This record gives sequence, structure tokens and C-alpha cells, in this order.
Amino acid sequence: PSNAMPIPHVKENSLTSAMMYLMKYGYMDDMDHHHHRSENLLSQDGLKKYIMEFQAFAGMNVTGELDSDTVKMMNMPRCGVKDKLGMKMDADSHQVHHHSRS
Amino acid sequence: KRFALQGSRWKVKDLTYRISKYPTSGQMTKQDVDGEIKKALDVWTDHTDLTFTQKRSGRVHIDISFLEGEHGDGDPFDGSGGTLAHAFFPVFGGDAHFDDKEFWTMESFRGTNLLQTAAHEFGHSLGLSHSDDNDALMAPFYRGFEVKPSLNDDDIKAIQALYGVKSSSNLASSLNEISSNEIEFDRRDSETNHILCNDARIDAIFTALDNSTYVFKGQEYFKLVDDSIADGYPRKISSDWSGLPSNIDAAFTWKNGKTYIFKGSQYWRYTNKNKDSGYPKPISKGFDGIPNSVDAAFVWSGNGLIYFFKNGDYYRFNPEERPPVKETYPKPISNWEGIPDNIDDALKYTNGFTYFFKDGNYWRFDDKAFKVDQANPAFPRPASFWWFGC
Repeated sequence: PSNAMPIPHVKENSLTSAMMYLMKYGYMDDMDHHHHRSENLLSQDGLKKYIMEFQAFAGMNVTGELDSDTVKMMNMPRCGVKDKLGMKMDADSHQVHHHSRS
Repeated sequence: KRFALQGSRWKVKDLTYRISKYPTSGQMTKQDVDGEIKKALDVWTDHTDLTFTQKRSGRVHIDISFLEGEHGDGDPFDGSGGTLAHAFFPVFGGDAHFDDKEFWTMESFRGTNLLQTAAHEFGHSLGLSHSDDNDALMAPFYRGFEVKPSLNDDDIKAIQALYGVKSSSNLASSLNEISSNEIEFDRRDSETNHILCNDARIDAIFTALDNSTYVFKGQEYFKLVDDSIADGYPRKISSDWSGLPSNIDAAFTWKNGKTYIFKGSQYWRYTNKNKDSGYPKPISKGFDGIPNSVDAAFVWSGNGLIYFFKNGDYYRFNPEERPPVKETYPKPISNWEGIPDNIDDALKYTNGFTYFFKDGNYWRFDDKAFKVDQANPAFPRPASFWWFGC
């Protein structure tokens, strides 16, 4: 098992999987969920800002491009805690990206 | 500075931990796991006066468990690779979870090194967020096996910002009982501080017809927004709630859109902030069977009926029945498992849950189980942080 290649969670050329990763780790918490539809973000431009933040956090070249190095970094084993805590985590809420009573 | 502090820390330095669920597979025995976890915690004691003591049962500060998939906290694990583990900051309980589907190893380049991963996770348990310094232990990515993980300068600055530098000699101190008072929060900017941050006890809380939630305390009242107090509050009750006195007892809004506010032997009725004519009226007239000077009044989400709490008793009021309070009442509040006597007030919030408030703390109720919600972190929780934005 230690030598098995784990299934990559972020796929090359898959903006959707990259967006899921960026959301999971807190990079997109500033997004207004009420006014932004996810499909608007599913473009290279839409995710560029967030990809850049991730690249900066990971100490990579900041290009804003979902290049192979960025995908590789996103597939590195890591801790499940968010990198960005702009919004607090509600540990027991189903809406894990929002800190609010709702 | 590359490190990040989440904002909460433990107030006590003698912390306890328990490994409540060991890995179910792999090459490590329970003794191995105990040893590696201890070493992982020692990484943090080297630079602070923190101490960690393992307990085999009972409540502890940091609960450690090896779990797989969805395991109850809304953040499921994903099998081998990917997410290895996560941990909760002190304000959320401090527990650490490890993905049981990883191949945990010790002193080996194979598999996933438990010591390295655990040392990182315990940083979160102590209040540290991720660092963007790739050489820091608190960088988010797994670095692989290291003979002895250690803190770099960024990590040391972070942990000492929370717990101070290690003193030359540790004074003996007794283990502390765990309570919500053992967690401390950073004070925010002064504009977000208000009286409820110093004293979170309340007189009453309710949601009005327009879905605004209000907290009443003394001569003032507060309007709540999503995670704190609305700008411009607190305001004087007398300024906005015509005819309403200070220091009210309880309040609730009924399905007719009217808010009923109680004090002593009287009650007032409002539509949002507009007082209906003819009020106040005696409680004995409008709420036959309900005593004066109640502690709390709320509409229970479980059945939509009105409940009044006073001292150690509660009453159920059904305006569609005669009499509205059955002879079997009052009943003991102890029936509401986990809810204390003499509460300050209760509220059916806009999210559908019923919350009980007392002495600055609150409990969320699980209507189906008919007991306090078994969540992490456990209830009671401090209302100042979770409700009032302190």
C-alpha cells in the first residue's frame, strides 16, 4: 500500500477539480456565495486570483495558471486544515466554510 | 512573520490527551502509536512550558483518533494520500483526527510518517494555522520522514506568541479540570468589542417578524447579524420599543408574527418594534396557567408549541387547547436532557434549531434525540464568541 500511487484528486486541465481544492482549503472563502455562480469561476480567468494565492502560499512561481507544477503541488499529501482562515470554520456545521449560527 | 495564529489558545499549560481510537491496520502497535504521539507533542514542549499527559479515559483537552471517510465532523477523509489528517483549534475543541486509511509508519521512509504528521496537527490543536514558510513544521504539505521533526524559527515564534518562552524551571502545577474558561480568544479591534464581550449574560433573545434577531440586556438591546452585532448597537430599549421597560424576563415570536415580551406579571405584544395597543396585559389573562416572572419563553422547533421555563420547571402552552396548559404541568426541566435550570432565555433560531442560554453560555438542542446536541466542540459554548462576534 505504501508504494501504490494514490488517485490524484486534482486533474490536469480540470478547473473543476482545482476549484474544489481551492474551496476546500479556504482560498475562495471571500467569494460571495449568494452572488457568484460557480460556473462564472470555471474559467482560467475566474480562478486566476485564487490559483495565484495558492501558488504564493506554496512558495511556487506565481503565474495564475493551472500548470502541471501547480497540479502536482495540489496533489501532494497534506493536512486537511484550511490554509486561509478568512472565514472561520464551524467544526460541526454542514456548511464548513462559514462561521455563522446558520 | 510567516506563521498565522487562528485566534484561540489554551489558557492552561498542562494539557491532557487521549488516543480514543487507534489505527486499525499497518505496522504500528498501540505502544508504537503512544510513543510517536508523545514525541510529536514533545516537539512543542521543547520551546514552551506546555506539558502533555496521556489519559486512558475521561475528558481530555486533545482527543486523538484514527478515522476513515466521513467520520462525523463534516470533513471526510479521502483514503490513501491526499488529506492525511486534520485537527481543530482550541476554540473548536483541539481534537486531532488521522486518516485510518493511510499506511502509518515510524522511523521509516515508507508509508506516511506518523510523528511528522502528528507534530504538525498538534500545532493546530494549540492554536496555530498554516505557515507559508515551506521550512516550517506548520507548512501544510507533508514533508516525509524526518528523524526528529523540529520547529524552525517561524514555528517557534508562533508558538511562543501564544504560550510564551520556555522558562528555566517549570513550577509544579496540578492538572486542571477542563472547562470552556480554559480557552482564550484574541481580542478583536475595539470597534467589535461591546458589553456582551465582557458579560455575555442576557435577559432575553428572540427573532422578530422581519427575521431580525434581538438580544435584550438591562436597558439596552442588540441586533444580531450573521456572526456578530449589527453596527449602531446596542441601543436603548426606551428609544425604539415604545412602552417596554428594561430588564425584561423573556420573549418569543409566535407564528402570527407577534412578539410577546414578558416581565414580572405583565406581557407586551409587538409587531416588529411597534407596540400593539392595549398592552401591557397581565400574564394571567393572556397566558392562563403560566406563572409570573418566567425565565424563558420560546417556540420549540420540535413541535411548534410555546414553552415557558421558570427555575427548575417548564410549562407547555398550546393556545389552541382549553386549558392551554394541561394539569400535568409544570414538569421538570431535567426532562430536557442536558439543559440546566434557571436559564436566561431560549430561542428557535432561523436555522431551525432551538438554543438555550444561561450565564453567558449556550446549548443547542437535538430535537429528535431530545437532548443537548452532541457536537464538537461540546456544549455549552461561550455565546460571546459564537453569537456576539467577540
